[in-house]
Amino acid sequence: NVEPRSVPVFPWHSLVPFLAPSQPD
Amino acid sequence: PPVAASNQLPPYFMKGSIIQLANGELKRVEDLKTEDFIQSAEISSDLKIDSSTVERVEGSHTSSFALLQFAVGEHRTQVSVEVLVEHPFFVFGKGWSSCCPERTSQLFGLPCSKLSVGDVCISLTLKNLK
Repeated sequence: NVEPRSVPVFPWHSLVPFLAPSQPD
Repeated sequence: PPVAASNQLPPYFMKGSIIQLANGELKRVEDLKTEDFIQSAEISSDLKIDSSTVERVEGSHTSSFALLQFAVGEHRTQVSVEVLVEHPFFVFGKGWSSCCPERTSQLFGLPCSKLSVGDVCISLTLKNLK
């Protein structure tokens, strides 16, 4: 028997960098 | 050239990687459009999209890294990041772009444009960040 290999699914936000630094009040 | 640096980039930039949008839709990384990111951010409860304009690109043919300077958000906050030259960024209306698109295509199979000064990249911030 060959078990189906699961395909990884990545969330959309993993592809986008967080560039904004903390904003001072 | 050494290819060890490619191991430092996450696997989801590999052509064919399956990406889940905020509405549950699945797309291949190379098929993503600007609207996919915008609509996903609109649905998201805690993330919003910032526009980050490339102001400076420093790199050399001998280095695996490039120094990028961005003007982020409406306040155009200056942010510098050091990245692998093959690291792709998503540019509004242009799609995946990197400092060395040939290397990105070679290592990841991801079609890429040249990242240039003036390009406006998609970046994220937290909605509740005060």
